[in-house]
Amino acid sequence: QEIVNPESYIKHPLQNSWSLWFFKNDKSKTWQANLRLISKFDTVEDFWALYNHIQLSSNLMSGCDYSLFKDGIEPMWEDERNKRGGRWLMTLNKQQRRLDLDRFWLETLLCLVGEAFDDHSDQVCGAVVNIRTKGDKIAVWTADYENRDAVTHIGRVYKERLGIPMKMTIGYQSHADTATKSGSTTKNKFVV
Amino acid sequence: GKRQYNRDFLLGFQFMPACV
Repeated sequence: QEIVNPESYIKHPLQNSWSLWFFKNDKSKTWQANLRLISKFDTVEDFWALYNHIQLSSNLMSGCDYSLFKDGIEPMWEDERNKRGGRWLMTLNKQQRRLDLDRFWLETLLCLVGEAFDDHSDQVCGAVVNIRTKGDKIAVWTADYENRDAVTHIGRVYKERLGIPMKMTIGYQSHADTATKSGSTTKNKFVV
Repeated sequence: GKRQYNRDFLLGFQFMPACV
């Protein structure tokens, strides 16, 4: 009888099940109508099957977003799991679409599905990449802006994983502040 | 425990043939 190594036929389960969403800016429709669930996955193999099948972020049209969220969390501030939360925000300049965008987004995805934030990974809700003419953005969303330990741990690990130089900083903003801001910038609750 | 996968482990599966 032949013994088959389970490694060769059992997919590698992820800690969480994830949903990938796509947003396409069509001004004739409501914001929610422009948001589509692409697919869900809960194994390493299925993550790659999806990632390898879809367009790179840098090929998307301006106004489009990808969002990866834990299953059951919708990629919007209003979701019960997001509304007391906030985001670590990376704003990219125009040159970075060519140089950094795709590798930053892939690194972000690997941080999420691999649970890179240790015991604080439970605080992660998801991540979003926004493709915009004036400059693309990538953000990691967490559940509770008042959870200083979790927010700062996630920020430090994330900054290191992206290879952001020590002398540069990234900021964390609450969704409540982003939703009610008057100007174009939101004040940072934390900086790493 | 938590199923943590580091980046090199995950990247190793990107171009693996699909499970049957």
